[in-house]
Amino acid sequence: LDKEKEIRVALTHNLAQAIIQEG
Amino acid sequence: GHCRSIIQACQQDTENLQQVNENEKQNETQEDLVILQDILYKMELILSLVELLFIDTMSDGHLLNQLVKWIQLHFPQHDRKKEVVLQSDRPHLHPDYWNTVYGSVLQGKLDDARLMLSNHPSADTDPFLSIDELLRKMPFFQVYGGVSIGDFEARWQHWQSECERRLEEGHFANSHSLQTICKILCGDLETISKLMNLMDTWYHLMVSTLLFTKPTVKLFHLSNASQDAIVRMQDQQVITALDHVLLAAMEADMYQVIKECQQVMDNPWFTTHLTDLLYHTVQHKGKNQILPPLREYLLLDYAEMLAGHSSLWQVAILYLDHCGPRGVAMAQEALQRLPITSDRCAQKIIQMASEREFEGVVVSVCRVMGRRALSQGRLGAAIWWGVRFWPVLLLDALPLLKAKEPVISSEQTYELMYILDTLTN
Repeated sequence: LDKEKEIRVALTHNLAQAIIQEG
Repeated sequence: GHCRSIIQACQQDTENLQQVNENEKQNETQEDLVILQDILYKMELILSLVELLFIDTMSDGHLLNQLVKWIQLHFPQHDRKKEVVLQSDRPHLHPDYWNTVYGSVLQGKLDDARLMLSNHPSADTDPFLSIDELLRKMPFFQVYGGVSIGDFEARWQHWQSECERRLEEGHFANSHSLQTICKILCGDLETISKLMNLMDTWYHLMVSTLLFTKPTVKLFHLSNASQDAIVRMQDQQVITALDHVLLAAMEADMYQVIKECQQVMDNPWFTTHLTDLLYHTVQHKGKNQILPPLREYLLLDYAEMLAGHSSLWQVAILYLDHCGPRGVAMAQEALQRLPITSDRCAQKIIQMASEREFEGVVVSVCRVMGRRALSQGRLGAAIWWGVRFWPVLLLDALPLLKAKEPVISSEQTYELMYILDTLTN
């Protein structure tokens, strides 16, 4: 469960970064 | 006891096979069976001696009874001869008659000897009745018989003095054979030595001698007693590797027993299990530094041999479960190295690895199987294997997701989020 949470957090973080980068 | 039962069952199996083969006249397998029987006999012989000397040690006075039973069990030839002789028309004229009587006496089977003597036409005469009485009255020590060792020794001395008295008074002057029996009862070493051909081995000679000279023998006496027997037997017997094992046991040197066993057996199964048995049973009886590492070393060695076998590797893992941290490491390595020959084999490896929480092994097998299925165009199977290690792949991808400059696009990230939900739901 901890790992799953870690992946979700990382995915959300990446999504935000990608959206910013993609404008 | 369980180990010995298994060995005895194997002995029975080989005997049955031998009979089948004899009928079919298969000489080659017959030779193999003879070799196998020899190994099984040696295993049983050693194991039962180790059991009575080191494991199932009862009061000192009981040791001789146990040794006598050990000899009776492993030298049954007099029993067989007894049947043949008694079934003959006139038993007392059978060429083996007296030797069978002597053999029974030397093995402490006094009732058998009396039965044989009762079949003699002179059984009702005084000398026969006299020897029968001596045989009947020979005292045997019983652990729960309510008699102390001191009392038993006194009774035994009294009985043997009576034997000597009757011999000196010429009760058996007219029968050389009865005289011989009485001399055995008196513990006459010369007479017992003369009957060496009825005993075959130094350990039979030793036990038969102790039976009529030192009935309350203790473990520490056995070293000298075996040396004496070997010296007395020297001209008639070559000392074999098996003799060295038994001698080491009689000398109460269990490390020497383990070492010598490695020479006698054709594979490490016996030595490994013997050491394991001693580790579990003897260890607590004294401070013991050597047995634990020795046991672990032998088990690891044996498991390594099994691990290399195409069908025994699963057994190897079970052995390694009992070898502490080094066993865990070796089991992990063994499972990792196994060639994955089929789906079934992969499933078995995954099952054994999962039970031991070797996640790395599980993932690696799934990855190999997934790639293999993919290269064979079996897409369904590839997905099935892939799903099993998806979470691991995602974890491996974490550094990519955490990078300052995003590597994975928003669209791909949405897809990953969807897949994660599908997996967890």
